[in-house]
Amino acid sequence: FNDPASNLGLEDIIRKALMGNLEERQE
Amino acid sequence: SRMYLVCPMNMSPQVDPHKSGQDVWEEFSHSFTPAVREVVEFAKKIPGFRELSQHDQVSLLKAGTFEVLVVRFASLFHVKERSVTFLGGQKYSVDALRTMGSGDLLSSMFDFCEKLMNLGLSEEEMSLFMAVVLVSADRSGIENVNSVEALQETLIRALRSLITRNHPNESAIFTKLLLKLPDLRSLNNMHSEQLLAFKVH
Repeated sequence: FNDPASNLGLEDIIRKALMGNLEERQE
Repeated sequence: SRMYLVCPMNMSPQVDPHKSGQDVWEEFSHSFTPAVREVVEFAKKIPGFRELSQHDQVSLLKAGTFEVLVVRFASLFHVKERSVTFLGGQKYSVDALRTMGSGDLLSSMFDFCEKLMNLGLSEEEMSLFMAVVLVSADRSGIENVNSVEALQETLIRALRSLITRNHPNESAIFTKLLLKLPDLRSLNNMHSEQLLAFKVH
C-alpha cells in the first residue's frame, strides 16, 4: 500500500527506461 | 457484476469478463507503459536531473509519474461537455463513467483540470511546471534531499521568471500554479487508494 508504484510494475518500467533497454540497443 | 476500468490511461473502460484478473492487469499495464516511458524521457531532459543519484531519479519518478501524467493529459478531460477521452480514442460522458463506478477521483480530476486549463499556459510553461511537479524534495525515500531541493529551487525560479515574462499583468498565475502542487498530491493519494482497491479485487 505504501508503494503503489512498485505494485503497479511502475518501478520496473521506470528503471528500464532510465537505464536504456539493453536488449533494444543490442538489436 | 461487470468490472470496469475507468482510467483514461486504459484503452477503454470495458473489461472483457472472460479475461482473468492477471490478463486485465497486463493489458492495462501495456496501455499505460508508453506514457510512463514518455515521462521518463521528459525527466531525462530536465537540466540537472541526470546528475541526481540513480536512486533519487527512480524515487522521484515513482512518486511523481502519476502527477506529471495528470498535467500532461489534462486535455483528455473535457470540462464543458463533461466527458473523458480514453487512450483508445473513444469519449465517455461523466454520467456513463459514474454508472461504471467512478467516484470522487473523477470529480476531483475534473476540478483540477478545469482550473489548470483556465490558466491558459503555453506548452513551454506547462513543461516547466511538470518539471517542478516531478522534482520535489519532500517525496519519500529521497537520499540526497539537498541536491533535489537545489534543483527544485532552480526550476521554480525558472518557472517564476517565465510566467512573469509571459504574463506581466497576471502576477497571481505563478502563485496559483504552486497551489496546484498540493492538489496534485491529493489526487495522487486518491489514485493510490483506488489502485489498491483494484488490486485487492
